[in-house]
Amino acid sequence: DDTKEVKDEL
Amino acid sequence: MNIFRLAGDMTHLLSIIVLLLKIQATKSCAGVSLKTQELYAVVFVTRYLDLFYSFISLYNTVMKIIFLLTAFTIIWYMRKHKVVCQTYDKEQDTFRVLFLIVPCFVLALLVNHEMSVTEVLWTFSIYLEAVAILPQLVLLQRTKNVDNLTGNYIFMLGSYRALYLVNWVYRYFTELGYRQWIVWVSGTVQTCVYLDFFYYYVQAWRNNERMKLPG
Repeated sequence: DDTKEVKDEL
Repeated sequence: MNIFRLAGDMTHLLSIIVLLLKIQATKSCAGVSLKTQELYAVVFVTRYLDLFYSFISLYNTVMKIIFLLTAFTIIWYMRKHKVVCQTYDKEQDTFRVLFLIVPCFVLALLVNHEMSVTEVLWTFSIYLEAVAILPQLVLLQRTKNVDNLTGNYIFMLGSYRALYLVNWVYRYFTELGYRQWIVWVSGTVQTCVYLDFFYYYVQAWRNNERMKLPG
């Protein structure tokens, strides 16, 4: 599944 | 941060500055869709809720605040400014935005990373941004007057997400396991929505003539 990474994009 | 994403963010910022300058310098918002501006305000509010509880970087925070402030400034000009609001073609800007908001919200409830309020709202903002330009494109078709600054505004607004597509390809190949299907699919749809406009914009630019949309 998607990288539950921190939302670093605007 | 890579050059494609930075270029995308700067193009996005520039598009908003161009629109603000157009409205402030000409004291007119003719040809500009208030509905699209309000949809973008909803996109920013629902996407940047994390301003209150997570800090990514100074750049990230500053840009979010600028996007929120400029979005509301443009709406204030179009709704409240005594001169500008008279130039808003209300009877032409009639796109039924509920037909965009409701499906995007339902889709965000069905397809998301996690069933939490902030995550669903964030996902909603991703889907809504893909279609937020539609009222503006419909207004252009109706009024036919694509003045230079409004044309440049739409061109840059479409270009920023195209640059983000390049950024996602770059990150996919450079960051192991980096995937964001929801954002990728939505961003692709968003860029495709602009393709027709891009075609006529580039044609006008190559023929060095004023941009005109087909009948």
